[in-house]
Amino acid sequence: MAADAFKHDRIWFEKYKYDDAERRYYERMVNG
Amino acid sequence: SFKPLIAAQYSGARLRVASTPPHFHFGVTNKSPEFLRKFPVGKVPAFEGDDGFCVFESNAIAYYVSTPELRGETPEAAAAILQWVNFADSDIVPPASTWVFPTLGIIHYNKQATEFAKEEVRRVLGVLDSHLRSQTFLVGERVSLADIAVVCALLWLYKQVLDPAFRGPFGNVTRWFVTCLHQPQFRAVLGDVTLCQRMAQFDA
Amino acid sequence: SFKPLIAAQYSGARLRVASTPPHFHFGVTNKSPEFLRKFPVGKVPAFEGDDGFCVFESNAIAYYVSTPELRGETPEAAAAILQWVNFADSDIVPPASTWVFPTLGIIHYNKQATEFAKEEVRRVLGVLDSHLRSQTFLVGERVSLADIAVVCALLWLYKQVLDPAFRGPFGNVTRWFVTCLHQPQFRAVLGDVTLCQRMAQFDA
Repeated sequence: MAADAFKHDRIWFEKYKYDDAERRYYERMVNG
Repeated sequence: SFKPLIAAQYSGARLRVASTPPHFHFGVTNKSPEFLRKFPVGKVPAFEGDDGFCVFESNAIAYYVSTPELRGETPEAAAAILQWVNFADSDIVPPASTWVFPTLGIIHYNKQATEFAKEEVRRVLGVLDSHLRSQTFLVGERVSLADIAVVCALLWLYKQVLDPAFRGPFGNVTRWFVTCLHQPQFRAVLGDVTLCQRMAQFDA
Repeated sequence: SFKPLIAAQYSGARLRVASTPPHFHFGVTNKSPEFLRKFPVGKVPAFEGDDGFCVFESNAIAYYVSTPELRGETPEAAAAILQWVNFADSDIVPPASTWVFPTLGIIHYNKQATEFAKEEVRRVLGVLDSHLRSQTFLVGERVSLADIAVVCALLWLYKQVLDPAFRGPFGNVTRWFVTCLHQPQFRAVLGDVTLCQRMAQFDA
């Protein structure tokens, strides 16, 4: 069943890396 | 995807599921011209109504086969439901998959990613636990698409890796999770779910 | 997040945005006990109504400040809108971030990931282009949350990397995208958007 989930729903495993990078970028921008 | 199937249990919508040969060959049927004409993204799950209405994406299908109660009958309820459905997809599914899939041999194990995913799961369970301290269900007094989405996102965590030690601090979540599993509509689709007793390690 | 701001332009909901000091200190305010009491996830965007109603997740906020037309007034329209909103999050945002972030210096460049993302973007534009061959907007005859979500997901691609050569085969998407940008409600939030003339490379 989990394999199905893997096949069916597109899972962004790297999401946390991009969220983290975006957060750091935004903090740099906003807090100068 | 379980979400539309559970939602249909509440609405009584009769879904004919085609997921195995000869009705459906994953990777073949969903790449056929006939399928792509109806579902250009070529992904499953995909739904076609008797009236020819076609929709893909599991949350959209679950919404379509739902009842007004499951969808939320006021803008506040509907927005809160959408919030938890999005939270399941964006904050639960990625770390849950990163942690569980290597224990099922679906993807290779990566120690750093798994440790990070465990902390993300702890954070998510903390958010849910504080919310469920004062709520029986996630939105309002009855089951909604929010509970269906978050139960399905947590399912493999509770089956594979959330052993009593890890889930101990999140009693409200486990109470809510088990309450949902015992709803006839969830049981009809998920069957008997046994909570993890020993945290599965990756399947080398 | 632009989605709630554009949706509010259609409904006339007046949003007071607090995103810079002294009203909001990113990383500080959203970690404060007062913020976490209302928004346990500790993330932005987060919305609090004058009546105290709180909701997080940008799609849920955009839904709440929307009009019935933007949300979809029949189950079919609402399901189709949800389908494209989910498609934006699951199929567009990941490859768009992978391709564009390195050109803005947000994340390190990875050649293989970027090449894969380019092909994913091509696939997504192909799906949208065939759908928009026969449609002015994504769902029905008027702008909906589907257009708002997909325009916002594609925005940085069209600004940074979709040069005339790359977007050439997807004329229906570019026509639709520019039509949306010219809607006063989009322009009020996004301002004047110039389509990419030269594909930005990663910012070493």
